[in-house]
Amino acid sequence: LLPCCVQHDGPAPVAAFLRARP
Amino acid sequence: PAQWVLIAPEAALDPPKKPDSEPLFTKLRNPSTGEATLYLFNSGAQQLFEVKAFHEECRSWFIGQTVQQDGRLLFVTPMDPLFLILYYLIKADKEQQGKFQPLDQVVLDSEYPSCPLLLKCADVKQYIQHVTEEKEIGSQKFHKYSQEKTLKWLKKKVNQTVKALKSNNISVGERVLASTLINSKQITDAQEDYVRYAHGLISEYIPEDLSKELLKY
Amino acid sequence: MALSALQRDPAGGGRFASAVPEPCRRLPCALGVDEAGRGPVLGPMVYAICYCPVDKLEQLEALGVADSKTLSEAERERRFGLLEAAGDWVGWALQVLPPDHISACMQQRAKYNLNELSHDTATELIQFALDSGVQVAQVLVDTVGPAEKYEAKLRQRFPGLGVTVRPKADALFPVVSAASICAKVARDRAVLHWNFVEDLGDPDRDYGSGYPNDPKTKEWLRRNLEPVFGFPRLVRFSWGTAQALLRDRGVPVRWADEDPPEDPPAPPSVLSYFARSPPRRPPHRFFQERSLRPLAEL
Repeated sequence: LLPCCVQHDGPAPVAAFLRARP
Repeated sequence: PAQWVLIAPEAALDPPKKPDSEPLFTKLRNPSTGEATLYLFNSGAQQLFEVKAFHEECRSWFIGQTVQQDGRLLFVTPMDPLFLILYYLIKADKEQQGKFQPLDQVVLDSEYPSCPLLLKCADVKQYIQHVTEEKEIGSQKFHKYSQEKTLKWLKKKVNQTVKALKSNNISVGERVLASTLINSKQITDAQEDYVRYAHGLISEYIPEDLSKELLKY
Repeated sequence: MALSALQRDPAGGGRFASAVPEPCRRLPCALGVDEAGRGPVLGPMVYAICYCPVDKLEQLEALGVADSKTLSEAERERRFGLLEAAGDWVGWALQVLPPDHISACMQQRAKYNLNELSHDTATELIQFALDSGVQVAQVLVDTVGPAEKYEAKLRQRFPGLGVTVRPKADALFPVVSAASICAKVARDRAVLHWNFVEDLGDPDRDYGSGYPNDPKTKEWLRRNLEPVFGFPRLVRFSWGTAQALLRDRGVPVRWADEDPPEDPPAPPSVLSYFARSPPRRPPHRFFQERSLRPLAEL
């Protein structure tokens, strides 16, 4: 859940830019 | 959007036992506001759930490798169908001057075709006696709204809510207290504060006139 | 190799330093300060100090460190090699400021602008030299901004040291020129060996000079702009060039604490003052406090 509004619905290379951490 | 992020108990999403009886999101009449509000019936309409959204401004989701503008998080929680049925019982009582009627002729709404599913929920036919007087003629049952029984039932709901508020350490006092601040003094909310708060919560689920009667009660 | 640690992880930035030569611990030293990479829209900014005993300044000049700006990249590398070889009497230290750190400082709520960042970095490097045991007697600094104020600030910070701040100091003082070479070589290597932390496959490195008015750099920026995430961390998001591209080609992103839009909201209709239905009761504060709302539809 992001603390901002991204004004788009669609693909995003999340794994390329973010690393999930517990 | 084509997808939503939702937290629900397992019972809401159990697979259907029969075809054409999947979980169903549907609009029903909100008993407090009278407006269309979203609810969920699980498979076979055994249980009713209310749907609420955690909704803050300026939120979005990353879901896997997609971005979703709609940043709401939906919560699905079990709800007593009697709250929704009450509206129709009270309406029928006014319109039919206290006549006993079969439930399936009372719980009807041209604006909300899913309304009769409320009567399919488990144990409704048994628990309806909490809010109605009943007559049996032959094999058929007839019901009439009872304000006295309803207030007694609602009082139990309020008391249960008070217990839940206390056990979950919900602050109910009139003071504004941020949950992130730890107050060094031992401040105990008065019992009246709990009852008023619980009444306010229950009032979200009943018509306004009934809420006023309940407050007096 | 002295800069091998930097080349392994340029994106990480940090401080890199030679060993302090023994004469620099005994003899009064001149210390020069310069920077590299202030103007480009991508890559780190590097601050460098270079120091040697005052009585070795002529020897330093003889290494050919003067006029570093006129040198080609290959020449700079060669002269850095000469400085390294003179490691028994010349010392240096670098502070590598990664591009995302620069952008974050410039864009954070309490703005920390590039000049303040530069001055503080230079001050910290001078202090580092003192803390490492260098007998600093003179500090010579190159600056692009007003020299007098900066000089006064450094004199106040380092009383007892001779401080000289000048524009184009790298052309005037060999120890500043040597620092300039260290800074430029470090920056060039950081950009050449840049480790993209983003998982972007094999991004092209044809970014030209890195300056905003370089068409090759602009073209690289356009090619490597991802509409949701923007650019790789190599890019300084706070630069006007980057911001303009994000505005034109990126997906709009709105934050709760951003300034309100310029257009004021339309005034309410007169009819709204004559509502037929009674005003709706607000939701119970349990729900309000938790931002929980009913839904009319999905």
